[in-house]
Amino acid sequence: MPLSSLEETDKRLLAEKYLRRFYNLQAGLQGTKTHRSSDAMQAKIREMQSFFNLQVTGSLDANTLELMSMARCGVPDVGEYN
Amino acid sequence: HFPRNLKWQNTNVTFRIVNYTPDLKKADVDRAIRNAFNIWADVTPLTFKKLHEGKADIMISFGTKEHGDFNPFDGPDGLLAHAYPPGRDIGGDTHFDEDEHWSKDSDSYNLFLVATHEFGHALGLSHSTDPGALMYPVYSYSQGYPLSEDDITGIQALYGPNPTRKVKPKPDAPNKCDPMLSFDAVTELRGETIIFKDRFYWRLHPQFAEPEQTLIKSTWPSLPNKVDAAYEYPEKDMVFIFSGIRMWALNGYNLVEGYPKYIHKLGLPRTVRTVDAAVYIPDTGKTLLFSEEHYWSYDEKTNTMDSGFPRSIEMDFPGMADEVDAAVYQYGYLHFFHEHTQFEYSYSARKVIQIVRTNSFLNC
Repeated sequence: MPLSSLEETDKRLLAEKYLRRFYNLQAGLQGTKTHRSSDAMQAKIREMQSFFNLQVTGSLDANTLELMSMARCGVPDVGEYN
Repeated sequence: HFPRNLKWQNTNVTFRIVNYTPDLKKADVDRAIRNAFNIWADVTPLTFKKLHEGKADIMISFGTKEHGDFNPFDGPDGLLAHAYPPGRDIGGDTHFDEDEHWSKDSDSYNLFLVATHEFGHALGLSHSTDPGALMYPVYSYSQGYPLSEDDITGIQALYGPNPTRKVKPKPDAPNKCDPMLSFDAVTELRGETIIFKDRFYWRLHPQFAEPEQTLIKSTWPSLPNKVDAAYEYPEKDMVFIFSGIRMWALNGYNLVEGYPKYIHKLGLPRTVRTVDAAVYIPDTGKTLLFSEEHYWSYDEKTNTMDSGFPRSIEMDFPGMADEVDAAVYQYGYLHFFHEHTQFEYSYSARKVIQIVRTNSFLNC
């Protein structure tokens, strides 16, 4: 597999941080490139895209990343409140 | 709502401002916080009493990074604030990120708007999926009354309505696939299509599968909440926005200095109070300006209104409605929008070639 570019790594890190904070993506799962972690991340991206009425693709498209980088409230969007 | 519909068990809620941001005068912070509570008090039976010492239900503070609740902020931008749902101890407490710059207006993050949103959480509201709701998670600046129908329905489900006061909520965000959807204005902007409707605009980008809906005020705080018409003059990389008798100019997403100007500067008669639609035709170098049943032709090269106008829309665009809400020129065709109908008009053949619903322009 080709190594992902720095830009792609940055995008993925941004998304992981976002999904951990607001969509309860479990820490630890996303660090290892297992089939399970990829599925969990995709499911959380879908959840986020559905919440924001974006096209639900499960992938980090431009719309999704743009929304993730906007200024916002720190309270999680969905799920059990911690 | 939060799980288990968390709420305060009595209607007399106390708050205390633990510390102040240096970005604003103390009195301005007090006013923003009090006004934010008043917004919720107006639509519920809740009352809010300020304490100067001791433990209040809602403890309000400004802090940076890790600030004592193991829920750190992240420096400038990103996270602006957070609040805890009703409950004992930290429940209801509201924290603002001091690394942000707080303001009374649209210059930076508006403290009143963020506080009103956070107090929504402190009273038991979770995030809304309606981009026009105050409880939408993403910050956007807007003037006027901040609550939408969705916010009011949510808070009243917990506490009931205010027995005495009545307020008019902001309408919900328009639904792109509503079959009765109409447009206020449509324009191109550097290869994207911008569709204005009520307080919102949709952005259609060739690489985006889905239109993106945003509040007008969120992108252009000094533009009015309602746009009547808009067109792009690509030769000068300008987009002109019309609202009432005023017009603004954009260069990309930036407002051009020297605007707003009166629409009559274009040569429109003083009797014209609104431009319903505007569209630039690249083949002719003319911009057509529509108002009620008539239209004018403006020469962009000479900056003058062509003689022989106004002319009747019905006479010159056979098969069209006699009025238009919005117009845009794409790939050699003029798209006219009137109420929920879109007319695709061939400028060269001088006839309507297709009639579809307005919402089909948004892939519905």
